[in-house]
Amino acid sequence: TVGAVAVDVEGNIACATSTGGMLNQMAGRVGDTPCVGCGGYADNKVGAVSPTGHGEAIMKVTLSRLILFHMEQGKSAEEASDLALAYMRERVGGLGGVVVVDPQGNWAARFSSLQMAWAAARQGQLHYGLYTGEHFTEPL
Amino acid sequence: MLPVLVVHGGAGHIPKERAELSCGGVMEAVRGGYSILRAGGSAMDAVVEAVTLLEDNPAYNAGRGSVLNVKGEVEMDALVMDGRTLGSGAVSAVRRVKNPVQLARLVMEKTNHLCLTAEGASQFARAMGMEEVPEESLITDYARMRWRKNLAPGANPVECQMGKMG
Repeated sequence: TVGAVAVDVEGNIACATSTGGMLNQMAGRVGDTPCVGCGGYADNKVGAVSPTGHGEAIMKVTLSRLILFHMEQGKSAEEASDLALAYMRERVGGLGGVVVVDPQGNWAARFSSLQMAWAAARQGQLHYGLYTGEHFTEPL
Repeated sequence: MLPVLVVHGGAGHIPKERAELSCGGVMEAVRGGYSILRAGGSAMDAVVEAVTLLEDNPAYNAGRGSVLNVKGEVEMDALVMDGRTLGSGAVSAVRRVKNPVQLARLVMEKTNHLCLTAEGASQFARAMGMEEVPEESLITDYARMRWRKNLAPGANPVECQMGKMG
């Protein structure tokens, strides 16, 4: 699965997610990706999320909307992501990751799986990582 | 407002030999999308461009490089959402489309619906003038190898794809 979230110069927010699904899945199986609130959500008033991971688990906890709910309650993008990913792991045993932005342009890339390839661009800096805790930067 | 773009290339188990490919692809995608934002483009244009680049990159499970279902076929899903209007468009189980994210955007912009599925989504793609591509063009040798490996009795495709706890 791949995805992106963005805030533009006018403060508008958007998300996009795309996937080939689960390896050797049943024909006709649909996961979280095309479901609003699960495979992504964007609201100029709160932020945007694009997730990846075990689709059935993501759907059971409506992961994207859950993260934005925590942000509405005052949590940062990073805190909200960690809370929701931990809940998904505890409640339904699901692993995954998310990229998140808020209307101020604060962002997060968080995951409970071993790896997630991610990259971010802001203020002329490129940020990227793959393993937990990795955060490299270089000029764009 | 300072623009920002964040992308991901999927969670789970990424073999060591594919780690560099995975990192390189998300960096290229974020550069492509961010150049749109820097030129004053919209957040929607930027996320669709970034995801299109990732769909075209065979290193990722989307578009070209998608995993195969149990029948050895490619079925893809995609979603876009606009935070200004809460407008959204999606496609599910769509086949023979090069860039499902662009089709999802057309669902949002050209229909009153949120999601089109399977053959209906393919028909809509044709009606919108999107080129139908051969299924073979979406399938990589790597995807076929993983599909074969997980046809074996006792294989665990979810474990194979998602890996262990972080």
